[in-house]
Amino acid sequence: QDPLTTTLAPASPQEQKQMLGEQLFPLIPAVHPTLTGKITGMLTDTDNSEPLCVLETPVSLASKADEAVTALQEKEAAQKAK
Amino acid sequence: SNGSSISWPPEFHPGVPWKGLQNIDP
Repeated sequence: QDPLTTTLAPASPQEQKQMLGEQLFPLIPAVHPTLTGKITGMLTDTDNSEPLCVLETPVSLASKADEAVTALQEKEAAQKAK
Repeated sequence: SNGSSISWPPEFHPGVPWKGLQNIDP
């Protein structure tokens, strides 16, 4: 009986992503004050199970946000190296 | 191509329709 899952069920895939992003966005600054939009984008752009898991477990949120930031930093470093 | 100005990951903005990877110019 997860309200969010119930809300998501009848929505289109794009609407589901939108809802998940709207839910995630205000949570991100608690673990990473910067890059909120990018981190939300990365988490939203995965299979829906991932953002759902993050929303349900705060520990997972911090972990996934860290992964996202690390990936971003690696990408920036790679771009600078070019 | 505007691939240099928009890059992965797509940025999420509340209230703005999410297009995911469609935001990115391949």
